[in-house]
Amino acid sequence: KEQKKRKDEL
Amino acid sequence: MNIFRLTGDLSHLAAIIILLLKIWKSRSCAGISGKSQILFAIVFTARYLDLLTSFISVYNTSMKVIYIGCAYATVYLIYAKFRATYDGNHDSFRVEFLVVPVGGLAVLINHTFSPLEILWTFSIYLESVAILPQLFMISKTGEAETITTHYLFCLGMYRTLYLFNWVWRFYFEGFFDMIAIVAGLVQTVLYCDFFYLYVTKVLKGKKLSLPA
Repeated sequence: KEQKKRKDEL
Repeated sequence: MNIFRLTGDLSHLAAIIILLLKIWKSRSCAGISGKSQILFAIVFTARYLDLLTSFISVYNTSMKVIYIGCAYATVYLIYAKFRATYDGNHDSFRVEFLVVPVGGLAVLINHTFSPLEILWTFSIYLESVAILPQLFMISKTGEAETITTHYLFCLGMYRTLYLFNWVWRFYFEGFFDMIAIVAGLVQTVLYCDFFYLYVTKVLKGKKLSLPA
């Protein structure tokens, strides 16, 4: 989901 | 993962290692803002708490651990090991003027009103301005060692490359995160003046010194 996409960035 | 994000991450890593090596090899943290480094340690700590709650990839986890480890190592070198060389008189930026408003903003504008999300947002906002004590210190002393300017250049390039990454992700994945984008723009803009000096002076072999 969107949160996961966001959290794979550093 | 795209090329902009990878080079952005590597640029970030290079910045962190350049700073650590500079301090370690010269046995001195002269010209380095300990306050900025404390802010970066807070940024990484607040953002990477998800190390404890979710696993994304080996790359993701190892980079986060390296960033956090290096951030604390840098703070340790400045405030403990090489404390005698720390130029506290010139590191006089009032960090509460950053941390308090940024904390308030994170509580007001976030994706979800939960502790982890607010801390993530806080770290994004704080990162965008965490370099200000360092830039303030340079403007106060009027100069910076060349190695310090390489550090700043890599650190500035990292968020600039992330901006390209976000354009890429929006275009190819339809994904965008407004909080990160706005903060990333602010962060990059803060480096513009420095980028100009870096290109016009440091890359031409001159030391970065500001007019009195």
